[in-house]
Amino acid sequence: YSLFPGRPKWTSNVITYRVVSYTRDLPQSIVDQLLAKAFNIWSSEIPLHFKRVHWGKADIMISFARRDHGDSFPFDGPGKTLAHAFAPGDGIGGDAHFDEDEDWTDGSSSGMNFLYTATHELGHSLGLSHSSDPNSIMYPTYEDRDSKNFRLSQDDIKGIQELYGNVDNL
Amino acid sequence: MPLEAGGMGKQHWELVQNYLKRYYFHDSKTRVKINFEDKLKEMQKFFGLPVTGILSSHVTEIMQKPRCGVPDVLE
Repeated sequence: YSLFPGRPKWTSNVITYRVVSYTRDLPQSIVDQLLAKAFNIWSSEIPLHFKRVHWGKADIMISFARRDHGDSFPFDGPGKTLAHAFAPGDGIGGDAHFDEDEDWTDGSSSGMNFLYTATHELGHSLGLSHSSDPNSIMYPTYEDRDSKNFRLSQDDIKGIQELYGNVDNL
Repeated sequence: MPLEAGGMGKQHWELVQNYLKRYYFHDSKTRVKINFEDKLKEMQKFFGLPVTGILSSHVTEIMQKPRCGVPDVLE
């Protein structure tokens, strides 16, 4: 695993998130469920709580957008770049953006698995950079995984606990 | 093939250049010419491939996979 330069991390143990926009590929309720699951995957390993808010500025703002979307990192149409997220910090820090030109799926059909991608991007939002371990959710290329047995790798757990400690520290 | 060799098509060469520029950090403010062979070696090291500085079909296969937009190597 690797961390971002300067090891940015959240200093509060309650992190807010807000879904600013949705994809047309999945019902909003499914996107909400998958995001909650992705946050839970991380929070089960570290002493952080994630709280959803519906308005105002949250620590982690989540949106779907296509092409140029105002952050100097435009998306590139279907395939190639799927999403990106920013390291913890003020302003755009922690925000996660997903390319609406992808075909997002909940795993029940072909396309880009939103749960895997969201879990990866939220890893960035929490302070993890890319891992060289192909078993890690923080590996940079998209790999189709076994939905039923999807879990963080030891590499992911070591990385995130280096920043936040483990759940026993609650 | 050696990275600097002219034996590849323009589109292929642009793919390689854009990928290395985007995901293997360089500071554009220093105006130092990007050494693509060094960047390729960084990529090979990151993905656990033999560090040769030589472009292989395996490398270009990785470059064509869907991926996260965050760079692999940051300074």
